Amino acid sequence: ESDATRRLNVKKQTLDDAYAVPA
Amino acid sequence: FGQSAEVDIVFDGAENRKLAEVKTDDGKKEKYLLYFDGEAVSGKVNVTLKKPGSKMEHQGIKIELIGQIELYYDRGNHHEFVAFLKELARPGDLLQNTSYPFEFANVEKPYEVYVGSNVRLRYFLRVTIGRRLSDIVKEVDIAVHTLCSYPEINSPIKMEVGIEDCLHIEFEYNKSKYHLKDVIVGKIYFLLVRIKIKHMEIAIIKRETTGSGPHVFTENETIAKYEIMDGAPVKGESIPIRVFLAGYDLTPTMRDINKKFSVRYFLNLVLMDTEDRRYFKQQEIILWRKSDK
Amino acid sequence: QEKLLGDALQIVRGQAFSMKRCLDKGRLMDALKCASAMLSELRTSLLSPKCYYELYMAITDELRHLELYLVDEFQKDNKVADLYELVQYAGNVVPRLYLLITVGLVYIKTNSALKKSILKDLVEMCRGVQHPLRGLFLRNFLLQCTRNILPDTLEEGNEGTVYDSIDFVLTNFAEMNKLWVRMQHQGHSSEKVRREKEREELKILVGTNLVHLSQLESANLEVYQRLILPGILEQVVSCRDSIAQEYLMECIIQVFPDEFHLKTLDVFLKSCAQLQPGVNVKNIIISLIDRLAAYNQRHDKGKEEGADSVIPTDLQLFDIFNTQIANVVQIRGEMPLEDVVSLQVALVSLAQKVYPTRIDYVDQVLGTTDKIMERLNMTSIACTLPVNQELSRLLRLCIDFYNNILVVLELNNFSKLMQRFDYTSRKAMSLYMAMNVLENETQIPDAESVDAVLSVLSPLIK
Repeated sequence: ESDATRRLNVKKQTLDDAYAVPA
Repeated sequence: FGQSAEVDIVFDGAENRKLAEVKTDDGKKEKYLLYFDGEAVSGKVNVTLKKPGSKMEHQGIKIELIGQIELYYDRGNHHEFVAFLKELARPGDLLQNTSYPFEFANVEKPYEVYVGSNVRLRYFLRVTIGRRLSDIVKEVDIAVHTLCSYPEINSPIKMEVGIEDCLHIEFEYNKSKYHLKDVIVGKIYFLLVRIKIKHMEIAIIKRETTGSGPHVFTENETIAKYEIMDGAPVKGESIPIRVFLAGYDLTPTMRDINKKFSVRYFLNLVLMDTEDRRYFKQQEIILWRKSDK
Repeated sequence: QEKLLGDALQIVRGQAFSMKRCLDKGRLMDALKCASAMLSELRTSLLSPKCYYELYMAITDELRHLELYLVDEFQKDNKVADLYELVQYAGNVVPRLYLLITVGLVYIKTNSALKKSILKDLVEMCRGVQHPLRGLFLRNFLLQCTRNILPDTLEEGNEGTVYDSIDFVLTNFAEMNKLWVRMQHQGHSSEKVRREKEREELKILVGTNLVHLSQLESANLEVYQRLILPGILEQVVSCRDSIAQEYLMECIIQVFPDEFHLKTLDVFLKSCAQLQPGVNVKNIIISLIDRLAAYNQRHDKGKEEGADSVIPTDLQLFDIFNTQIANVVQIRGEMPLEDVVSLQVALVSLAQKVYPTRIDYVDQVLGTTDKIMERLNMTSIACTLPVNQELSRLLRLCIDFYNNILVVLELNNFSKLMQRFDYTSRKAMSLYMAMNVLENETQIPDAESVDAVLSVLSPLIK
């Protein structure tokens, strides 16, 4: 895996959070 | 004023030796021969008489290898941390062009050259031809880089920070020590967002502290500003960070060099809200130089 | 807006010109700087979606020159080392990601082994743009650029498989839908109407993801059932936004083949039941029914008489719809009564088109409708009520379809329903039936039938 496309693993955002109304 | 002479220093193996760019006083960049700690510095001093045929009296010819720190606020004194001397010729008359081989064997060069805002660390060879009236002096700088091997422990940096009821994030950088051609891979995870974020950036800050006791000078310089988010996320969002260091003008982290100065680096995470208020969090990272091979 | 757009386009033209000149001279780094400056115009917050779209189109057109130049150079084997890394030095995230997509595309076109990792990287790195409008256009650019290079095979290869493409597009779709839905919360509530109009203008950007999914040849029915449809529906249902739900459910119907709909009715219709109250579920279901009925008709014409329709006999299309519609009606208590009846009309229309001989289906629907009216204690329904119109449509559908009042009278629930009208509507319906008998010169064979016919026409008499 080349550095150029390296990323950290991220927690998947829950659907509720994804579509939550911005506070 | 009678006879005089040109002095040149020719280094052994110069054609195969790497060059390193070093900032000079007037902000330009010079290329100097690059040496590493423990390496011998050898070569020849060539003295060329200006008026061939006539002799030149001198009180001895010597060459020194100096490593010194100059603090700009007290230009006067230089702190020498390396000083080697070689006599090349006893006092007498020089009748023709002459070259003197010299060698400083496995010289300790503990620190890396550095040209900063308030301090400069340099190595140079100085040839002095002693004369009654005015010595003939020639200085030639060399560059020194300090190399490290891969740090045995290099844990990621992961931290939760926030402002009560306002903004709560977890930031993560994949390492705490980065070499100068490395890439910072990280992420910002938003736990709570109650401000109207306009964008977020990460800045690489270089902090140079010189002096000690009452006269401590600190100079912060922003080496890079790198926008990592445009707009506002909501809770649960993870924003990726990937910053390549090779393109920036960085040096290794220098801690307490000869008790005279330090150079440290910080990642400054900055969030800007729609009223242009800034929320930021600094995090030190250690930079080290990896050998190119 | 015109002025702002004009100024921005002016800068774009200038930078584009310089970029092309640099490319002609082979000065790639300078060209990238011009491209980055050109792309920085897309960082603006001052343009309306329409004007932003104009700017976006102008800029991405110019960007194609860069792409073509790079593909050409790469194919001549003077690959620029680490170009994918190089463009990531751009300080601003919007220009950087447009360049990254452009270069990523060039890498993929010239070395397909990188396809999987670069596609994944691009769709993930675009998270850096959370601004709805700018994020939508950025991801649309990503979608358009990758349209023809998405891996589309089922076998594992170093290029990735159709599953990678599905993952890629579904991720992009989810992120775009998220941004599109979030738009409604931007700015002041006073501009709610304007913002909804703007969202309408942008919906095609989100819908394009579904189009690309439908174009994946290897995405067969099994893949659709297991991955694609659930992946879409989970976003549609969870986003709890009626504009998005209405549009996307319609999109699914239009974009995917009818064979797929036939096999996924349960899932689809169950999702309909969970949509926001404000969503016009009736239209969605009716459009699906009409589409399947038309699909069936299209195929039926080609078939010799008597062969069963293209709808597989084992598939109880009518039962599924009937059950699911009852479920939707039951769950969505707030659905207007006329909408409930419209659904029954659609059901009858489906039964008549797909199972023309099964008048029991039609009668079943009338029965269901009657029960609903019964439950609501609906009697002498005034002709001015919307539900009355729908009920009339329902009954007329039966009359028109069979064009034989005797068959209509076999529908036990027909007259029950008719009794629920007010006198005016009963009279109108009777007249309609009488006209139908006359037009079709329906023969009434015996006294009993005459009696039945006259009694149903009694509002004309009494």
